[in-house]
Amino acid sequence: GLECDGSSSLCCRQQFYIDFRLIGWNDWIIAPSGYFGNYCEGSCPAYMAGVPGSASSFHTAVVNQYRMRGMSPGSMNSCCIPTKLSTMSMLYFDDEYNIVKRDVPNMIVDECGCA
Amino acid sequence: DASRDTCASCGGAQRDPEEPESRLSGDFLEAVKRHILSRLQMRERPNITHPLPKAAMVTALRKLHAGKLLEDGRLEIPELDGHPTGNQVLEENSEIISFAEKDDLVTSKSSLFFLISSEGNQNLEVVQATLWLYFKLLPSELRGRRKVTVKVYYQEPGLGSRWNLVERRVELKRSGWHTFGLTDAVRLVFQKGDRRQNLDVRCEGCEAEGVLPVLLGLGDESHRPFLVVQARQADAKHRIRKR
Repeated sequence: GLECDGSSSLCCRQQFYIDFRLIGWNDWIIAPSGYFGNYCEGSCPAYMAGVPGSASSFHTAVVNQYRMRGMSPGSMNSCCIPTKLSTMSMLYFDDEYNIVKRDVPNMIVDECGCA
Repeated sequence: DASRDTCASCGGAQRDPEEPESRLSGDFLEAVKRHILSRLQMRERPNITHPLPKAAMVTALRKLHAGKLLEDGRLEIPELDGHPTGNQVLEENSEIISFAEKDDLVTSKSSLFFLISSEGNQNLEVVQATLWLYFKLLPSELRGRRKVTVKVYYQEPGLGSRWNLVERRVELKRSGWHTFGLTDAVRLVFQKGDRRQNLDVRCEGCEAEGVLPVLLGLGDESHRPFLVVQARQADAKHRIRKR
């Protein structure tokens, strides 16, 4: 996936790191010290959806085949969405002062693509 | 193009160039906070008025290999600090460390309780629950190991309900931590949707053998009893696994 660097308007991943100390959450979140709140933005023109690396699903690949044969199935357009997510392990206090260690799947956007 | 306007994530929500960056990041920040709280199944962040004694916290985390204390007093959690673990976990595993509390209405020194469940971890399924107790060896002429029988009584959820017993023979060469399985007890608490686990800890032979179980009220925070509950999301079993 592409990283957003301001040079193009294509679908890319925008990194967005939040330091829990800066938002006053470091009193109840013991670790990690911040969160990668990355997100996807940018456009998905027709040729982009054809790029193998960005086809995030079998469905997209099939639709691309239609497109390449000029048989565009309706006004199908693709969206710039997360195509790879990772888990975030957190250690925090809950409202009973218990310490909770939790593995939260699909919490961090690692890659974006057109689907 | 009409469909492009409706699809929120298609082509990225076009930003209004006049919109000040700060308001955007303010809204965005709120959205991220909401996202984190919703993934932890919390309505709002917990209100930490009196932080937990650091000694108790560090001991528990160190015991569970979850953290170590740096020189400047900060707690470093190796596999957590600052970087996502990146491992693809399909099930949400949780580990809850609950510290013993004393019921002021109960005079008995041997009674204590744990408030285990809370808003964020209601629909969890208990995999294992372990009570950690610290036993101190008092100076004594006795030689060799000291043998005592520890009886942990736990009350089933609900007022005036039944007490059950977990008993274990413990041999001590030195002061140290010992664990007692309470999986059935804590599973009952979660199944009943309760939050509190009442315990009563007795020790046969402790007085004669010069052994002191460290419960509460001894001012020894770093040896405060704690309960470790390993759990997973109850619906995780039925979740369709990614193919």
